[in-house]
Amino acid sequence: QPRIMAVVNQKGGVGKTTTAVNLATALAACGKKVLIIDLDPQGNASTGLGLEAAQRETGAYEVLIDGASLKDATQPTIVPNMWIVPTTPDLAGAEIELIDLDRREYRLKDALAADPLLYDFVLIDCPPSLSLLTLNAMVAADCVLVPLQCEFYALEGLSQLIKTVERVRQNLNPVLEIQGVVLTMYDKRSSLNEQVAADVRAYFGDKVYETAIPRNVRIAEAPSYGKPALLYDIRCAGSQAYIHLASELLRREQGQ
Amino acid sequence: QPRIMAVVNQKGGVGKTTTAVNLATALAACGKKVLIIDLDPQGNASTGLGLEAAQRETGAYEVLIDGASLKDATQPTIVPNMWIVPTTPDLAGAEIELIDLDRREYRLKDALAADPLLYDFVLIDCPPSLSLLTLNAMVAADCVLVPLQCEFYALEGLSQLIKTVERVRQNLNPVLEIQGVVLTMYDKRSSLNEQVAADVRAYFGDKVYETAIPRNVRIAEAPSYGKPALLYDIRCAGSQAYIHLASELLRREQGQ
Ligand SMILES: Nc1ncnc2c1ncn2[C@@H]1O[C@H](COP(=O)(O)OP(=O)(O)OP(=O)(O)O)[C@@H](O)[C@H]1O
Ligand SMILES: Nc1ncnc2c1ncn2[C@@H]1O[C@H](COP(=O)(O)OP(=O)(O)OP(=O)(O)O)[C@@H](O)[C@H]1O
Ligand SMILES: [Mg+2]
Ligand SMILES: [Mg+2]
Repeated sequence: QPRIMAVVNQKGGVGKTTTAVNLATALAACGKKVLIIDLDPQGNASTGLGLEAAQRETGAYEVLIDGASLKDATQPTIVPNMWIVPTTPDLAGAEIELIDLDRREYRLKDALAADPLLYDFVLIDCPPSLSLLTLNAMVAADCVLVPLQCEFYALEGLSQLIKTVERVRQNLNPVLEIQGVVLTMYDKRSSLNEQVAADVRAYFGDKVYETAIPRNVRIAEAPSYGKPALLYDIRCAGSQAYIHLASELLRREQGQ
Repeated sequence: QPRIMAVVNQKGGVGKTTTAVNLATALAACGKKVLIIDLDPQGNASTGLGLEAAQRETGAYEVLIDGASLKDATQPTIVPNMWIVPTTPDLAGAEIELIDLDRREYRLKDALAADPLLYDFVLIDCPPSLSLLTLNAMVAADCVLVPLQCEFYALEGLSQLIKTVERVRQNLNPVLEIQGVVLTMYDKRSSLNEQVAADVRAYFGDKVYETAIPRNVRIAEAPSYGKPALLYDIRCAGSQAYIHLASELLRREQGQ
């Protein structure tokens, strides 16, 4: 059975998509079979992996609302060992449509349970909110990975996030835990980043990954070429950090 | 009657809150009476203006769901000429609660219409989504101000935003228009920023403000002191840019 991780933070622009896409690529480069599910109506993960609009006919919306099978909604990516369930245009309306559906929080979990999954990891990229799409990810997942930008507003939302994880664990998914916190766009010279990072480590202890992802323009350039940073420029500091993050994650998983 | 502007972009972390807070402060510094409405459950605008949790008893949730009057939900801020309707803790659940309410998209518009408003400007800070909270802002507003980070993922979401504005104008609010686009966290030395900015100006023409807001660490530091950048460090490049933006906006409004 694969390890299913929801990449969650309701604070916007903290590097959820960038982490989902590049961590998945680094895990695939280590020989792991990885599925990435794009649950964000913006479809940034689908774009970051080079999917044209025409390639997004069956995806997350069809799985959640129409009951399409995961197999039908999955397609290979430009990265070997990596597959994707893309965002489809209707996903923007899914939040409202899910409200009246049966088992509305379990739709993704049920879809993942229906097919024998031949992956080692499933990463779910979430939108910047704690609404029904993100809840579906948290119910389907074994754990949550939290990308965190070391700035004040990003710190503020953490208590809401922890409360939501707690609520989901008590009512909907008893195994859910925060597997780790990844510091993103981290600039060692910035005293603000240092201060916030110290607060985060004091709060989360060793759940915070040693590997911090530096701010690196090559990471921001890669999506315009439809590639993860690791394919765009494997030697840049950003790609190297995601490679280190993947090996740290694998060590952590084996130690479990 | 005040000019009501919704600060909207479903892409996360592009500077919506920072623009709402600092532009409102700069307008207040010009002697305009400004109300800021925090419609984001994260409550970053409330924090950025120094409101403690205890000061947030009546706010956006009570207005939208309980029908509290705007007057009851409004309080002064540390900035002269500026008032706020803060986020209250229950706002996180408002998206789902609004679904079954009568006139669910008009709740904010009705609340603004009920009281004679003694402001020159009302700025509404929105969450990073195009859901019912943001729709309430777009229905209540005269126009939309779009903060935009000049990066590829942020560019991608623009067509969804334009379609939503179009749909709201046709079905819910016939006056709604995009008043302007503000380039945020702009680094003149970054070729990525330059390229994306060129695309944005080609698409939006003179709706794009001349004033671009530079990336400036003092802007990111200010919220941890509970102050807008203009009160934290008026001389920094970020504060100066928001002051220029306010005067450019006033010129544009007078020219209307
Ligand atoms: N380490 C980094 N260095 C430089 N730029 C980065 C880095 N990580 C992410 N970015 C850029 O910052 C922006 C925000 O990142 P991203 O879109 O991944 O965040 P997100 O949390 O998924 O946003 P949203 O909340 O909208 O889903 C993007 O333009 C991305 O390219
Ligand atoms: N010009 C700037 N220079 C440096 N940092 C900035 C600038 N503008 C915003 N920031 C910082 O970038 C982060 C994102 O900005 P902000 O929270 O205002 O965006 P947002 O669009 O409101 O995010 P969300 O989508 O979560 O509501 C914050 O930590 C903020 O302090
Ligand atoms: Mg994203
Ligand atoms: Mg905000």
